[in-house]
Amino acid sequence: MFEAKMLQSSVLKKIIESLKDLFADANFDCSSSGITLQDMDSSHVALCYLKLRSDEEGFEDYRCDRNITLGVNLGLMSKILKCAGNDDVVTLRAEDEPNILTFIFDSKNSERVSKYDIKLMEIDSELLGIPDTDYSCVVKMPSHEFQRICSNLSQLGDSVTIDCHKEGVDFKVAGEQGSGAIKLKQTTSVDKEEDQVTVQLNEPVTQSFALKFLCAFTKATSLSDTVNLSLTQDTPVVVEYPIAQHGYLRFYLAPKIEE
Amino acid sequence: QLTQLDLLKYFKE
Repeated sequence: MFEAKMLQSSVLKKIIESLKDLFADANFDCSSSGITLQDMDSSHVALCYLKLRSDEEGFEDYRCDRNITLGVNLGLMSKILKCAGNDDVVTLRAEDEPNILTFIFDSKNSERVSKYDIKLMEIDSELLGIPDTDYSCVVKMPSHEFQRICSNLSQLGDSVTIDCHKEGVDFKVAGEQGSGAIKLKQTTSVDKEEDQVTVQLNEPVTQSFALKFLCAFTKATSLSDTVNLSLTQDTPVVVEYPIAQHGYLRFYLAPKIEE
Repeated sequence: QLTQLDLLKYFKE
């Protein structure tokens, strides 16, 4: 038996909304330690990795008697989650050898209980080994700022060059019709921690990435006040949105290089 | 001209 009771259905809604356009079907791997999801987009350019820990406060109850994999069409899951109120408590339930995933939505005042079943899918996807590495540079910034930068620069070109150096981080685009650049300096005088821009730098990095994917990742902006960008030269960037009281959602994006 | 690299190049074991 698997049963996970999440206090805020809005968190699950936001996660699925941020994934469903790039990742059509995905396996939720459930174990006693929590729920993980790893999926790669069809063009092998982007990968998402979700971790929801069972011992965090976001779950009111969590039970997973044996490890199970729930293969779900994310478009369908998005439709089901739209049937939940934002303040509803959502319970996910499945048997040990499941064909069906059940969603139960309890309204805050317990006056309305709704239940939906969806059929599970066999999804043949191999898990990739993502090495734990120390990155040359980790940028922490407000998530809405990163969203704005990606949106602004995507007006002029397909690729952004991210340049991390000791003064801060530069985002540059060069298209056929024009170019743009946004410089962010490290902030030290901002009151709120979530408004700060910090750059942990071991080595400077200059790397280009497809804006189409970065813009898609920023659909997760409402999950978190801050976003962390981890970069190393000639390796995929990690765009991480911490999820309070649950864990995190990470996106990996392969770089573009000059031939 | 930039070329998009494949993620499998990094993560495939």
